Amino acid sequence: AETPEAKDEL
Amino acid sequence: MNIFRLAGDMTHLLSIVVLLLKIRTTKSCAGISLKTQELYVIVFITRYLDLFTRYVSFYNTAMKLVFIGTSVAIVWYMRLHKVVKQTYSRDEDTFKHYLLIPPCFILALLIPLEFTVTEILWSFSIYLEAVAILPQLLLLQRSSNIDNLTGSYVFLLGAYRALYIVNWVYRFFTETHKIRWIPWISGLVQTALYADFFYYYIKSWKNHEKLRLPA
Repeated sequence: AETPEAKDEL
Repeated sequence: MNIFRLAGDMTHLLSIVVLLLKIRTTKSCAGISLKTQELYVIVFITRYLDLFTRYVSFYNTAMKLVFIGTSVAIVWYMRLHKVVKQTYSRDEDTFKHYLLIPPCFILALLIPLEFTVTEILWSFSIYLEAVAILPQLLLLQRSSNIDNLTGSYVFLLGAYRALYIVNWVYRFFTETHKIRWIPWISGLVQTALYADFFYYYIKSWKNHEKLRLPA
Protein backbone atom coordinates (compact mmCIF):
# COMPACT_ATOMS: atom_id res chain seq x y z
CA ALA A 1 0.00 0.00 0.00
CA GLU A 2 0.98 3.59 -0.43
CA THR A 3 3.37 4.88 2.19
CA PRO A 4 1.60 7.62 4.22
CA GLU A 5 4.21 10.28 3.51
CA ALA A 6 3.23 10.14 -0.15
CA LYS A 7 -0.07 11.72 0.81
CA ASP A 8 1.62 15.05 1.42
CA GLU A 9 1.07 15.90 -2.23
CA LEU A 10 -1.82 17.97 -3.53
CA MET B 1 9.02 19.26 -0.81
CA ASN B 2 11.23 19.29 -3.88
CA ILE B 3 11.61 21.97 -6.52
CA PHE B 4 9.70 19.96 -9.12
CA ARG B 5 6.65 19.55 -6.90
CA LEU B 6 6.77 23.21 -5.85
CA ALA B 7 7.05 24.21 -9.50
CA GLY B 8 4.13 21.90 -10.26
CA ASP B 9 1.93 23.37 -7.55
CA MET B 10 2.84 26.93 -8.54
CA THR B 11 2.12 26.16 -12.20
CA HIS B 12 -1.24 24.70 -11.18
CA LEU B 13 -2.00 27.77 -9.07
CA LEU B 14 -0.90 30.04 -11.92
CA SER B 15 -3.25 28.28 -14.34
CA ILE B 16 -6.15 29.03 -12.01
CA VAL B 17 -5.01 32.64 -11.58
CA VAL B 18 -4.85 33.04 -15.37
CA LEU B 19 -8.36 31.62 -15.74
CA LEU B 20 -9.78 33.86 -13.01
CA LEU B 21 -7.94 36.80 -14.57
CA LYS B 22 -9.53 36.07 -17.94
CA ILE B 23 -13.01 35.75 -16.47
CA ARG B 24 -12.74 38.82 -14.25
CA THR B 25 -10.98 41.19 -16.64
CA THR B 26 -12.81 40.25 -19.84
CA LYS B 27 -16.06 39.40 -17.98
CA SER B 28 -16.19 36.47 -20.36
CA CYS B 29 -15.75 32.71 -20.15
CA ALA B 30 -15.92 32.12 -23.90
CA GLY B 31 -13.91 29.07 -24.85
CA ILE B 32 -13.85 27.70 -21.31
CA SER B 33 -15.58 24.39 -20.66
CA LEU B 34 -17.94 24.58 -17.68
CA LYS B 35 -17.99 20.79 -17.66
CA THR B 36 -14.26 20.55 -17.07
CA GLN B 37 -14.55 23.12 -14.28
CA GLU B 38 -17.35 21.14 -12.64
CA LEU B 39 -15.25 17.97 -12.83
CA TYR B 40 -12.41 19.83 -11.12
CA VAL B 41 -14.70 20.78 -8.23
CA ILE B 42 -15.46 17.06 -7.80
CA VAL B 43 -11.76 16.20 -8.13
CA PHE B 44 -10.70 18.63 -5.41
CA ILE B 45 -13.52 17.82 -2.99
CA THR B 46 -13.01 14.05 -3.25
CA ARG B 47 -9.25 14.42 -3.04
CA TYR B 48 -9.11 16.74 -0.03
CA LEU B 49 -11.57 14.98 2.27
CA ASP B 50 -8.75 14.73 4.81
CA LEU B 51 -8.49 18.51 4.82
CA PHE B 52 -9.73 18.82 8.41
CA THR B 53 -8.69 15.41 9.68
CA ARG B 54 -5.02 15.28 8.72
CA TYR B 55 -2.68 18.25 9.06
CA VAL B 56 0.38 17.91 6.82
CA SER B 57 1.63 21.49 6.71
CA PHE B 58 0.32 25.03 6.50
CA TYR B 59 1.25 25.08 2.83
CA ASN B 60 -0.68 21.86 2.16
CA THR B 61 -3.82 23.04 3.94
CA ALA B 62 -3.68 26.52 2.43
CA MET B 63 -3.28 25.18 -1.11
CA LYS B 64 -6.15 22.72 -0.66
CA LEU B 65 -8.42 25.55 0.46
CA VAL B 66 -7.31 27.71 -2.46
CA PHE B 67 -7.92 24.94 -5.00
CA ILE B 68 -11.36 24.11 -3.65
CA GLY B 69 -12.30 27.77 -3.26
CA THR B 70 -11.17 28.90 -6.70
CA SER B 71 -12.69 25.94 -8.53
CA VAL B 72 -16.05 26.60 -6.87
CA ALA B 73 -15.72 30.33 -7.62
CA ILE B 74 -15.07 29.61 -11.32
CA VAL B 75 -18.16 27.39 -11.58
CA TRP B 76 -20.15 30.10 -9.75
CA TYR B 77 -18.94 32.74 -12.25
CA MET B 78 -19.81 30.56 -15.25
CA ARG B 79 -23.21 29.46 -13.94
CA LEU B 80 -24.52 32.38 -11.95
CA HIS B 81 -22.68 35.62 -12.67
CA LYS B 82 -25.19 37.71 -14.63
CA VAL B 83 -22.66 38.96 -17.22
CA VAL B 84 -20.21 36.05 -17.44
CA LYS B 85 -22.82 33.33 -17.78
CA GLN B 86 -24.11 34.95 -20.99
CA THR B 87 -20.68 34.35 -22.58
CA TYR B 88 -20.57 30.62 -21.87
CA SER B 89 -20.26 28.63 -25.13
CA ARG B 90 -23.12 26.36 -24.08
CA ASP B 91 -23.79 24.77 -27.46
CA GLU B 92 -20.12 23.92 -28.08
CA ASP B 93 -19.44 22.57 -24.60
CA THR B 94 -21.28 19.34 -25.32
CA PHE B 95 -18.96 16.62 -23.98
CA LYS B 96 -21.06 14.29 -21.83
CA HIS B 97 -18.77 14.73 -18.83
CA TYR B 98 -21.09 12.86 -16.46
CA LEU B 99 -20.18 9.70 -18.45
CA LEU B 100 -16.63 10.00 -17.12
CA ILE B 101 -17.73 9.64 -13.50
CA PRO B 102 -19.01 6.02 -13.34
CA PRO B 103 -15.92 4.41 -14.99
CA CYS B 104 -13.59 6.36 -12.69
CA PHE B 105 -15.66 5.36 -9.67
CA ILE B 106 -15.75 1.70 -10.69
CA LEU B 107 -12.01 1.78 -11.30
CA ALA B 108 -11.57 3.32 -7.82
CA LEU B 109 -13.59 0.44 -6.36
CA LEU B 110 -11.52 -2.10 -8.27
CA ILE B 111 -8.13 -0.48 -7.76
CA PRO B 112 -8.26 1.74 -4.70
CA LEU B 113 -5.25 2.69 -2.68
CA GLU B 114 -6.96 1.07 0.32
CA PHE B 115 -10.49 -0.17 0.86
CA THR B 116 -11.57 2.78 2.95
CA VAL B 117 -14.05 5.44 1.86
CA THR B 118 -11.50 8.24 1.87
CA GLU B 119 -8.92 6.21 -0.08
CA ILE B 120 -11.48 5.00 -2.62
CA LEU B 121 -12.60 8.60 -3.15
CA TRP B 122 -8.96 9.72 -3.31
CA SER B 123 -8.28 7.14 -6.05
CA PHE B 124 -11.50 8.21 -7.79
CA SER B 125 -10.28 11.80 -7.77
CA ILE B 126 -6.91 10.80 -9.24
CA TYR B 127 -8.60 8.88 -12.07
CA LEU B 128 -11.15 11.63 -12.69
CA GLU B 129 -8.50 14.32 -12.84
CA ALA B 130 -6.75 12.40 -15.61
CA VAL B 131 -9.77 12.71 -17.91
CA ALA B 132 -11.34 15.94 -16.61
CA ILE B 133 -9.64 18.02 -19.31
CA LEU B 134 -11.42 16.16 -22.15
CA PRO B 135 -14.45 18.51 -22.37
CA GLN B 136 -12.07 21.49 -22.47
CA LEU B 137 -9.90 19.97 -25.21
CA LEU B 138 -13.01 19.17 -27.27
CA LEU B 139 -14.23 22.74 -26.83
CA LEU B 140 -10.85 24.09 -27.95
CA GLN B 141 -11.09 22.05 -31.14
CA ARG B 142 -14.45 23.64 -31.81
CA SER B 143 -13.39 27.17 -30.96
CA SER B 144 -12.60 29.12 -34.09
CA ASN B 145 -10.13 31.36 -32.29
CA ILE B 146 -8.60 30.52 -28.93
CA ASP B 147 -7.70 33.64 -26.95
CA ASN B 148 -4.25 33.82 -25.38
CA LEU B 149 -5.45 33.55 -21.79
CA THR B 150 -7.45 30.40 -22.54
CA GLY B 151 -4.48 28.87 -24.37
CA SER B 152 -2.13 29.75 -21.51
CA TYR B 153 -4.59 28.34 -18.99
CA VAL B 154 -4.72 24.93 -20.68
CA PHE B 155 -0.96 24.90 -21.26
CA LEU B 156 -0.21 25.61 -17.57
CA LEU B 157 -2.77 23.03 -16.51
CA GLY B 158 -1.05 20.37 -18.61
CA ALA B 159 2.42 21.49 -17.54
CA TYR B 160 1.64 21.16 -13.82
CA ARG B 161 1.03 17.41 -14.04
CA ALA B 162 4.12 16.96 -16.23
CA LEU B 163 6.13 18.62 -13.45
CA TYR B 164 4.48 16.28 -10.95
CA ILE B 165 5.75 13.32 -12.98
CA VAL B 166 9.29 14.72 -12.69
CA ASN B 167 8.64 15.11 -8.95
CA TRP B 168 7.56 11.45 -8.72
CA VAL B 169 10.72 10.30 -10.51
CA TYR B 170 12.84 12.47 -8.22
CA ARG B 171 11.11 11.18 -5.06
CA PHE B 172 11.41 7.57 -6.23
CA PHE B 173 15.17 7.85 -6.56
CA THR B 174 15.84 10.06 -3.57
CA GLU B 175 13.20 9.21 -0.97
CA THR B 176 10.67 6.44 -1.25
CA HIS B 177 12.02 3.88 -3.77
CA LYS B 178 8.39 2.82 -3.93
CA ILE B 179 6.25 2.57 -7.03
CA ARG B 180 2.96 4.49 -6.80
CA TRP B 181 0.92 2.96 -9.60
CA ILE B 182 -2.28 4.98 -9.14
CA PRO B 183 -0.99 8.56 -9.42
CA TRP B 184 1.83 7.65 -11.80
CA ILE B 185 -0.26 5.90 -14.45
CA SER B 186 -3.10 8.44 -14.12
CA GLY B 187 -0.56 11.28 -14.32
CA LEU B 188 0.97 9.83 -17.48
CA VAL B 189 -2.46 9.40 -19.09
CA GLN B 190 -3.42 12.93 -18.03
CA THR B 191 -0.26 14.45 -19.50
CA ALA B 192 -0.50 12.34 -22.67
CA LEU B 193 -3.97 13.79 -23.33
CA TYR B 194 -2.33 17.21 -23.63
CA ALA B 195 0.30 15.95 -26.11
CA ASP B 196 -1.29 17.30 -29.28
CA PHE B 197 -2.36 20.51 -27.55
CA PHE B 198 1.25 21.05 -26.40
CA TYR B 199 2.45 20.44 -29.97
CA TYR B 200 0.10 23.01 -31.55
CA TYR B 201 0.53 25.48 -28.66
CA ILE B 202 4.32 25.48 -28.88
CA LYS B 203 4.18 25.61 -32.70
CA SER B 204 1.83 28.64 -32.62
CA TRP B 205 4.05 30.28 -30.01
CA LYS B 206 7.21 29.72 -32.11
CA ASN B 207 5.62 30.87 -35.36
CA HIS B 208 3.90 33.82 -33.65
CA GLU B 209 0.58 32.74 -35.08
CA LYS B 210 -2.88 32.26 -33.61
CA LEU B 211 -3.38 28.96 -31.79
CA ARG B 212 -5.67 26.65 -33.74
CA LEU B 213 -6.35 22.98 -33.06
CA PRO B 214 -7.29 20.75 -36.01
CA ALA B 215 -10.90 19.64 -35.72
